[in-house]
Amino acid sequence: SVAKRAVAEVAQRDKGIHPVGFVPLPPPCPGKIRHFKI
Amino acid sequence: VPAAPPAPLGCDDPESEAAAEVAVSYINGHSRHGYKFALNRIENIRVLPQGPNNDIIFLEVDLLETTCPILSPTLLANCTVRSFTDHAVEGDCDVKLQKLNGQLSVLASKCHSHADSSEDIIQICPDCPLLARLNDTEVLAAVTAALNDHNSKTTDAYLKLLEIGRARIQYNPAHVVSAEFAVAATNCSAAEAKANVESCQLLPDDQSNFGFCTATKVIRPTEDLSVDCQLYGHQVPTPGVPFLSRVSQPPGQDAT
Repeated sequence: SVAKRAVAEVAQRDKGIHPVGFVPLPPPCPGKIRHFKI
Repeated sequence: VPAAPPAPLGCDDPESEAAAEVAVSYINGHSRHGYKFALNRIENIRVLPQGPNNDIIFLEVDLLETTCPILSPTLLANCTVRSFTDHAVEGDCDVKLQKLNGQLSVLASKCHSHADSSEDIIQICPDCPLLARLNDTEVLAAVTAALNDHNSKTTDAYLKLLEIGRARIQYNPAHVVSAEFAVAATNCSAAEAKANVESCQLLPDDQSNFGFCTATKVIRPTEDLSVDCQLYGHQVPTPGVPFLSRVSQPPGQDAT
């Protein structure tokens, strides 16, 4: 079923296995470093 | 079906960057000490909706010290961030903003600044001079000597010290003290000050003329002193933020 497939995808993603075409989003924060990090 | 809540803002979203820009501008505009700070990183952002077109935004930002003194008229965009080997100083700020009908304004801000650890600098640049304490005896002596030297040679206004911005001491291969300090013109010419320095007063805010000096005093192997002072020209003070709120004393008298 659709529900089962969605659950399976999430489970695969949790294991670091992504479906084809999946682009992981960068973490929302913190943002990029503009100069250098102390 | 109730509307889904909006996705949380990411730190690199244009809305977050706009809020950070307003925050940095506010922080620099309300500081009268040290140097201008530039945005290095947005650490976190949280938005609390208050009603239609009304949000409270909590922003955490990392800033880095630039080479522009806070009283310098140079725009922040044209200021250079101090390099790592220049013993960088970081500012951590929490800022509360309101976005009302698309207009951002700062409600409160709280900042702490700290210099990078000496160990970090030495690891990458073993010979780089490190930041010295602003009340270090050698620093105070170098600033006093430099300002006296400038005032003894100039035909313009007699300058008084406002504050020491930063100082570094190097011991090898030569013993060198370098310092940067903010100054203000007085109502005396340098020649008048020679006759009676006590009568020389800083000009009121609306006629203020600030400047900035860099000085280098070589102690070993051969004593030498060089100083360069630049005045910014008359500036209009920000209402509610007195330029002369700081204590103006000659170095050596509780200058910190």
